[in-house]
Amino acid sequence: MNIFRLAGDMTHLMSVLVLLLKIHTIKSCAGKSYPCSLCFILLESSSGISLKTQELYALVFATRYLDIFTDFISVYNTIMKLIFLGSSFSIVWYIRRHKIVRRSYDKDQDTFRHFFLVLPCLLLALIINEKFTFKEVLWTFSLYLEAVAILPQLILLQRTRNIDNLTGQYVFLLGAYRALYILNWIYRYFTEPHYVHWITWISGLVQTLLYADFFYYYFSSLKNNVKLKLPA
Amino acid sequence: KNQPSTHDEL
Repeated sequence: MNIFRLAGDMTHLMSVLVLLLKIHTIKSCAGKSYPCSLCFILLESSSGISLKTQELYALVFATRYLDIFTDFISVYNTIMKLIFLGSSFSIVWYIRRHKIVRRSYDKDQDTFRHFFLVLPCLLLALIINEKFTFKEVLWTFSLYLEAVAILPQLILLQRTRNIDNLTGQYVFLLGAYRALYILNWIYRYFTEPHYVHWITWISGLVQTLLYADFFYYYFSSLKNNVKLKLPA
Repeated sequence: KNQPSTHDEL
């Protein structure tokens, strides 16, 4: 474990917490005659969170962490896996099933089809993998799918234009997590023998590049001290 | 131990 990996995991964890905080805020303010200002903003507009992306992440973690019962790596590893599995499925549950949270979800804007991402990733994982076994193919599938799972969210952000603060932070933290993982791989490449993993690296690089555009607008909005807005 | 070592990542 190096500092880049740890920082990457922590930003990933923070992104999940930001999302859970957002859901908690929506939940706790509903029904009050004087909602807090944050909640007022969240309830006024749609939540800006893509259910499609969240469902894809749940699928990513479910297929990647199949080894949770078979291979023990560390207590840290197991706990983090449980957190990511638990949080991704409960976020999906909240957006689909919770009476109030569901209402803040704008279904008509979030139109991306899972199928278009899942099928190519599955085919690619069947063709290009490190080992043709059930677990390894699903692991590879999860890498490919994670690389593109943010697309519905990015498209939704571009459509809604009006990005609330928490949603902006959420996407930024996810992007930071990916960028830090690349630094982690570079570090491991130079410090560990035989550490070459083209599949992980290329899909990780593709994933990070998808955030490039968002990062550009995120940082320029910080620099100019204006609200984050993506161009149409 | 032939397991690819990215498997210790999340």
